[in-house]
Amino acid sequence: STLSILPTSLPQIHRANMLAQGFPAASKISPLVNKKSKTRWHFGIRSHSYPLDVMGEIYIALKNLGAEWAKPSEEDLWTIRVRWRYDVLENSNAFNSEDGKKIPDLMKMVIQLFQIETNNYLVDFKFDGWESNYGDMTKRSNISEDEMSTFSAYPFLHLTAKLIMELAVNS
Amino acid sequence: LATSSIKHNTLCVASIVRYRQKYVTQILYAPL
Amino acid sequence: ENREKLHVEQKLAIESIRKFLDSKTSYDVLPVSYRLIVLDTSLMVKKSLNVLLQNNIVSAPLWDSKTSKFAGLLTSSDFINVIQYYFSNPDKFELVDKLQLSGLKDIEKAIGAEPLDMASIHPSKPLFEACLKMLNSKSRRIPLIDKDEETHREIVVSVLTQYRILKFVALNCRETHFLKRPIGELNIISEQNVKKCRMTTPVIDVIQLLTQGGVSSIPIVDEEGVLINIYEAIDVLGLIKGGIYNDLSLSVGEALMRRSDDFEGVYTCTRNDKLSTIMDNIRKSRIHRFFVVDENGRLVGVMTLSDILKYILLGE
Repeated sequence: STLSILPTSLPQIHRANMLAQGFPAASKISPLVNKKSKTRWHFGIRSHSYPLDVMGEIYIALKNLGAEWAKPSEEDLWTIRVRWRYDVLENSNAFNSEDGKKIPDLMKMVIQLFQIETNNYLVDFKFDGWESNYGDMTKRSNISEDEMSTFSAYPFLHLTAKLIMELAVNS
Repeated sequence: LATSSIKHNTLCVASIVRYRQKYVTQILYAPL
Repeated sequence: ENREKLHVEQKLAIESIRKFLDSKTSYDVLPVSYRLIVLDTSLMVKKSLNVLLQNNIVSAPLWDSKTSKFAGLLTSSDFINVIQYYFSNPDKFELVDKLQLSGLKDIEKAIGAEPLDMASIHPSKPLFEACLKMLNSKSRRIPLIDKDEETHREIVVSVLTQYRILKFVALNCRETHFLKRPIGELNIISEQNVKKCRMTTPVIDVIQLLTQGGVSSIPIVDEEGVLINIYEAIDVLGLIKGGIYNDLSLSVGEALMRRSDDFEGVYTCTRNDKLSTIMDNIRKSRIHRFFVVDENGRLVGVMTLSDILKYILLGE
């Protein structure tokens, strides 16, 4: 085979040739450092604030964003069951998809505060299904988790991003 | 939900979702 | 007799590879576990550049959270449009600097650029169909779109590229070993009107050549026509990242100084090479095109992944 890599196209050799030929800008231009800074991922968001303060900030942010939540039970103050209208300008009759089926537009989410260690807390966000705005549960109730095979994460990612931004901006 | 630290005023959130028999880590970058 | 044998073997191998492409779906090409980076259209263009470079990718699907819909792909063509818009409107630096991804369509219109035909396909459709759609749309990648079965909202499952498909074929079709006819006989090399430039050509002129020719790379030759390097559409990302697009009088040779050190180099071959070795190299390395040179290193033509895919799907 006569397949090969063109030596003069290798960056180091190209740069040496450019400098040798005295191109004016050659000495000023440095190679792009493709720092593949590995994205560091965290579950949810972390907080060192006092637990009740964290919960207060989350309720304020949810209120500012127009979300609703179920009244927390006495024994579990650290879990918030949220219901959030995902109102997009998808189409004029926002609740019908092209094939005429009703599109549920109330997303449910569970936000829970966990203690990792002293003064170190984690706010976890979990998707908890859709509800249609006319109250009845959508057909999800008869689709088990396992059968559910095409789920769009974007509305969940979008709403949690908005909530995290609200918390970041407020704090 | 997974998040990464806010850098350059850009927020990055992610969620690992099963798509049929495969697993997609959906990563969304949005402006703060 | 030997030539005849090679012809028959190649023809049978191609037919077998087509059957394979028809028997598989785009879903089959997807790894068991993978990540998909999506950009919200309200992100600023220069921030999206950081995201692409940081994740070592050159394209990403766009998500319009206002409509909760997929809004096409961000590709190097968009950055080229921004550079050309800025070059024609140097007073609009402020606008360019604050441009959001949702504003790229207006830039496209402002410079009269042809919008990228954004074909997409359902992941369960045959892979052969996805390849045809890609070839017809002149795009080198095709988004796989499905619908959330509960909310009917769009899901961007992944984006298939020609490279990924050819690598999938090279990995799974033993028949590629029988593609032993010289590529010079297959009418697969683009030899006419190959746009080229010199090391001293201003980079803005090279960028114009990219858009006029609808190609993703421009070969750089010396006075004898010997191939020295190439300028690729994705090199524009480094140009913008460095803010050098203020100084577009740079020569293409100087602009290439931005290339990062992990650039693997330009692959060359000759007319006598065979698709069997070409596919073996695609299996092992991330290659996007092959420049065909003669025994003195003079540029003869270019064979892109589109040319190879088109031959596999429709050739013979």
